[in-house]
Amino acid sequence: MHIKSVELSHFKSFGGTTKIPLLPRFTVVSGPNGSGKSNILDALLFALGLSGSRGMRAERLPDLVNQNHSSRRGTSEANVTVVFDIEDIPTEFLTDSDIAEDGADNGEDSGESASSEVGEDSSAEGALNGTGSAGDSPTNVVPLPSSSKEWSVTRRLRVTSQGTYTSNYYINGESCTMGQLHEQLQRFRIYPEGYNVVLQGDVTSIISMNPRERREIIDELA
Amino acid sequence: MHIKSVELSHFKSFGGTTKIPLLPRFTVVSGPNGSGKSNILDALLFALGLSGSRGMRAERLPDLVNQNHSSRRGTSEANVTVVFDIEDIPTEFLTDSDIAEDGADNGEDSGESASSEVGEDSSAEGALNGTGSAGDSPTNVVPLPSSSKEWSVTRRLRVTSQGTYTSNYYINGESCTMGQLHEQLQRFRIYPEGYNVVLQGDVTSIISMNPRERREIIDELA
Amino acid sequence: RFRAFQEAFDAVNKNFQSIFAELSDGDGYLQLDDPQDPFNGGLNLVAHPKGKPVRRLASMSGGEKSLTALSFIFALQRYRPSPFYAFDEVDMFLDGANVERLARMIKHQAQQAQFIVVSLRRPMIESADRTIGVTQARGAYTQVLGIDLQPKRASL
Amino acid sequence: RFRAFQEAFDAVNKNFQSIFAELSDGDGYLQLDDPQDPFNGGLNLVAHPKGKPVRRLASMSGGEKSLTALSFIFALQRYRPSPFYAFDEVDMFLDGANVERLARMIKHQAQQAQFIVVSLRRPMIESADRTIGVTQARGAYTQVLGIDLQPKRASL
Ligand SMILES: Nc1ncnc2c1ncn2[C@@H]1O[C@H](COP(=O)(O)OP(=O)(O)OP(=O)(O)O)[C@@H](O)[C@H]1O
Ligand SMILES: Nc1ncnc2c1ncn2[C@@H]1O[C@H](COP(=O)(O)OP(=O)(O)OP(=O)(O)O)[C@@H](O)[C@H]1O
Ligand SMILES: [Mg+2]
Ligand SMILES: [Mg+2]
Repeated sequence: MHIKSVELSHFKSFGGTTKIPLLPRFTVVSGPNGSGKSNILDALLFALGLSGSRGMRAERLPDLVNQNHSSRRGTSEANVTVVFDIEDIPTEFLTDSDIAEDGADNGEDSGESASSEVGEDSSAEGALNGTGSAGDSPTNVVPLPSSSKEWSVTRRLRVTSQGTYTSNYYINGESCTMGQLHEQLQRFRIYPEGYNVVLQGDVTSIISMNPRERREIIDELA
Repeated sequence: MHIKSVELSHFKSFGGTTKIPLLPRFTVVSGPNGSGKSNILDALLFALGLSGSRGMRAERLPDLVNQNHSSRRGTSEANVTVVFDIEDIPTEFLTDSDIAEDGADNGEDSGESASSEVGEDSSAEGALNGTGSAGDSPTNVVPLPSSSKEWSVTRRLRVTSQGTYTSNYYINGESCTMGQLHEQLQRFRIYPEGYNVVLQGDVTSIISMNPRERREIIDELA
Repeated sequence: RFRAFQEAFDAVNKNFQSIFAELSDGDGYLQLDDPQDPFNGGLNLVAHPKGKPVRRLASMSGGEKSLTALSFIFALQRYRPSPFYAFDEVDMFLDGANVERLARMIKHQAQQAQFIVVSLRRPMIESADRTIGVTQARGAYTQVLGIDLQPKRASL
Repeated sequence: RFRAFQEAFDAVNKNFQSIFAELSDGDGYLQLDDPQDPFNGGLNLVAHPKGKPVRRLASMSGGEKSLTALSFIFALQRYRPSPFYAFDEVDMFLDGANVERLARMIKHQAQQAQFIVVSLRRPMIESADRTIGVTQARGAYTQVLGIDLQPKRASL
């Protein structure tokens, strides 16, 4: 399984809509200071709900909308879509709501009405750790042909001119709660506290962290 | 005024005694990871009393003694001597105790018996901000010939096998208190909270610091 | 629960030892404060680079800390791989020789997972399967250019 | 006391503006929370690199933050120089072009004060008047070698 593409619309320094294709194995992202490299990683954290706004260097979510874009309109919006290639995932890991065959609509709604994060300040981020997981049963598995399987996550942030905002998640185009998204990501071994994303300046934090916290990393995996 | 040499004895990764000559203007220190570059800067902080043990990456002062050296004896000792070239300092900045002409003994003791930091743990470092400045009067100035003037500071750390330690400061070979050393350093515009030493990983701390702290930096200089 | 932890700990420890040896050419291992009751204490990283006696973690150099931390992350990865890893300038403290060692290790680990690594260092760029270039014209938006992507994706 | 502060603030602000423009090719200045009563508030750094609108400090990139912080340090230096400055890898986040800009600025500031700069970056090493090499043989002590020191001090 790997990320196939990241599409950013009006997100941080990405003014229009940019789709970045990604391949398996080893990719380097490089370029001058301030060009937007770290912002691409912030986009992954944003779309997959893996971090609060501070972890994306924003004081509050509205700071994530491209400033040029938001200054010209009443309500502005930032979107990020991450598409995973899941061809090599054994079917028992997937529910039928996981499997979108290149955009085909898969019927069953993978969640109730989106639990939107609505807020005027970043205290809404306290809701980060999941808002319930009703509705998705991991035993609801339908074997599917193994051609070109994709799994996509989209997050849309809308900000009004007064500064209030809503944030919504979608799996394969169907709205879902952040909790449901996290539950499915967990089955793919992607966790908010996972050490698979190391942000700029953080590499030595594992050294300076408290030993109990470090032991809890192993608890999580066990 | 500039640093003319730094001599390290049994300090951190410096096993024997190494004297490093330094010249004015722009010097780069380079070499492989773990070779000892940052330790040289720690030696400057150590000798001039500009930092607690934590700022030198030591949990407590005894950690600063070269481990090889300390493991072979009952009492071990680490020394650092920093020699400044003060030829260009107008004499009114100097007291006669400042001016040592290439090792000549200058008579007057520049301090009472050294206020030793004696301790078994790093709570002794709380004393960092000066222990009094009795004895030195900045108006006690004697004009001197302007040839080859030096000003040297030595700090000696002695550690017993039980782990207790003493730390003593000397200016031009005469013992002094840390407070007296700081007072003289201040006249040379060297301060413990000064921003003339930026440690590894700290460059962006000015950005993340609290605005009031940042304003206090200007207070200090004014 | 204790058994699940112990199994995870032993596996990660074994990985850590071999990865650390390869990355920093030294000896390192994981140590529990309380091996009888791990949940009663924390987890320590014991590391001593090439022939030096064991050092406290705090006194390690910037480069040594980076390699130790990365060895731990790779040890976790070999036990429970995530599908992707995203590293932002984790090589910033490393000297040229260590950047090469790290790049080689990432290339090896990338057989099991996708690695997206932000880096300014040449040995890292040269070891990658491809580079994505990111630029920002004066005052304008970020632009992304694929460099060395496979031919059908060479331009965005 | 207020006047002493105001004088210091204005001088440092003026320095900051010209240094920031040189280092990051953008506009930056210092701003007091409360200009009428500075001691009632803090000091903010307002920075917007090349043609971008003013950005919050937090959202700046690693390289942009480094250049902004260094501009502030140099601004303080031009007002109240210390006899020496010791920088440990302050260029770690900078791309090649910015390392060169910084190296040139240090060379210029070094006319007034002694700079001892730990760095692994080539443009920094090439701009220096001399380099001191530090190595550590396997398990042995740090050794210091003078490289390019003036002839009479070429070996230690
Ligand atoms: N909401 C926003 N609108 C427009 N630009 C933004 C927004 N948020 C951040 N930026 C800009 O994005 C740039 C930072 O991008 P990023 O951190 O990705 O750079 P980088 O390529 O990682 O650089 P470095 O190599 O210095 O780390 C900054 O110049 C910042 O001003
Ligand atoms: N008391 C001590 N006795 C012996 N060695 C020590 C002592 N304290 C620290 N060291 C060693 O000094 C080394 C660190 O040196 P230093 O931090 O100066 O490296 P560096 O050249 O700055 O490396 P980097 O480029 O990675 O930052 C470490 O290997 C550490 O183990
Ligand atoms: Mg960055
Ligand atoms: Mg270092």
